[in-house]
Amino acid sequence: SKPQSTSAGGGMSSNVPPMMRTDMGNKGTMGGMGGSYAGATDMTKNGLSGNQNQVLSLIRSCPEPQGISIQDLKQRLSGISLTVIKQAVEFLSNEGHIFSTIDEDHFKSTDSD
Amino acid sequence: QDRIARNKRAALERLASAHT
Repeated sequence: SKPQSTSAGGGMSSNVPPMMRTDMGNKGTMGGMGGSYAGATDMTKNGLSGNQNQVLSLIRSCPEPQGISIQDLKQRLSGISLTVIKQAVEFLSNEGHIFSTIDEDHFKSTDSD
Repeated sequence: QDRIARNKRAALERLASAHT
């Protein structure tokens, strides 16, 4: 008269801890821009969206004289689609924050120096 | 190259005019 003897072990899941893993997604690339950033509005104080800020700071951080390629940006911003990166690059270029160098796929920032 | 300098100058002008 014990149809499911395994149910005692399988049903109890109270020893599984809740989602406490704040150490996983450590917002590495956003560091220095002022921690608490409201993702919904997507606008920070300098008038750029989070994605645009990430793209700009990556371009700023590139030491190459010919700048950083859009492929490099894509690889380093793996969470952002190429379309979004290109839009950010176009916006930043229109604003004068960055400019294309050796070709239309390489960008350098104006305000790095 | 010349292109880089030219683009940079143009970008700086855009930046300046965007801030006015």
